[in-house]
Amino acid sequence: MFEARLLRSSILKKVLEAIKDLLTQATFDCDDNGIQLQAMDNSHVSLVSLTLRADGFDKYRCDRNISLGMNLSSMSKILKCAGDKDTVTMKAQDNADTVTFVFESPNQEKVSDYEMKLMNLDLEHLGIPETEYSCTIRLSSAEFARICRDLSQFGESIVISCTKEGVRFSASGDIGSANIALAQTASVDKEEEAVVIEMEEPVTLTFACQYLNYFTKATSLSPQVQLSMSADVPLVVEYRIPDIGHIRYYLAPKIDD
Amino acid sequence: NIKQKGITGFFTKL
Repeated sequence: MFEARLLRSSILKKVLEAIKDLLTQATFDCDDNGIQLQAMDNSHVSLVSLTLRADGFDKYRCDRNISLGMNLSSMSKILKCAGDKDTVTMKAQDNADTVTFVFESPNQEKVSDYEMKLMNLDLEHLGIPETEYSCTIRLSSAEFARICRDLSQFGESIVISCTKEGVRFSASGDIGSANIALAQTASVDKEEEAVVIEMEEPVTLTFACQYLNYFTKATSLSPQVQLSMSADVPLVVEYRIPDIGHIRYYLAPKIDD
Repeated sequence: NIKQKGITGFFTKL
């Protein structure tokens, strides 16, 4: 028996928003520690890694490891039926071919359950090595979303260049070019608005705008985002989900042939 | 000539 309950459905709704444009289907691997999801987009350019720890749920029970293969657009349709303040419970029997979502209103006066067919997904899993990155940049997630959106107007790629002085995002194309430079902040009133850079070596890498914009669908999950870069390896865009886990997106760079 | 790399080449297949 698997059962996971969240007091607020909004977390799960936001998680779905953060992955559903990038992935059509994915397996939720559930064990004692919580729920893990790892999946590549259809073009195998990026990889999503989601962790929701058992201790972040209000109730969590997983008697046997279970993999729930889900169609994400169907799951998203179901989660849209939950009110933001509803409690959500995901349930599946061992070896089940369906998963059930139960939504309960705060006063318990409305209880809905939705049963969804599971899919047998034979997806490739990748081992992600522990990596020391040359640069890590922490900034407001809303600011990062804004930068990606603004620069997307200029071209298909964004160049991210990180030095000790700051981080620079650039794009160029038919209409011209754009550069946004962020300096490391000296002091801020709100911690989540700070730009914090840790740099061992300067790094400049080029990435596809389209994917960066997909990743920013996670903005509402966290006030801050962390970018980790090293030369010639995938960028990591990490959103920490308060009290329960994180979502990490890995994006392969564009490299000069 | 800048080309988009695939992600699989950077990680090990399990």
